[in-house]
Amino acid sequence: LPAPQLVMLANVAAVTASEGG
Amino acid sequence: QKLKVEDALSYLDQVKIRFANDPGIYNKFLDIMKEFKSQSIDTPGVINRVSQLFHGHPDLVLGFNAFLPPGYRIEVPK
Repeated sequence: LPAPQLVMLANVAAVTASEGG
Repeated sequence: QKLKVEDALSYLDQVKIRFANDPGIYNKFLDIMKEFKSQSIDTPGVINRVSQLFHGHPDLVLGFNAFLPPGYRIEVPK
């Protein structure tokens, strides 16, 4: 993927969202 | 320089705190990131959405730019 740091941010955001924000 | 998970968490906190009185904006940001993760939108799509969402918050835009790959950035009006 061309945007590894953005993917990392997206992964962290997804975990955060799944934990209720 | 490479950003770490702690930097991502710190940035998310910054967004959450900024919009403490309007949590819908924070939730929209999380939605944009989830759409990117599921590849519903690409990097330019993320840039487009985030630049609208954080309009008027140049520090958040600059913080977000740090996560973008080389050649991509959201312009901040001077």
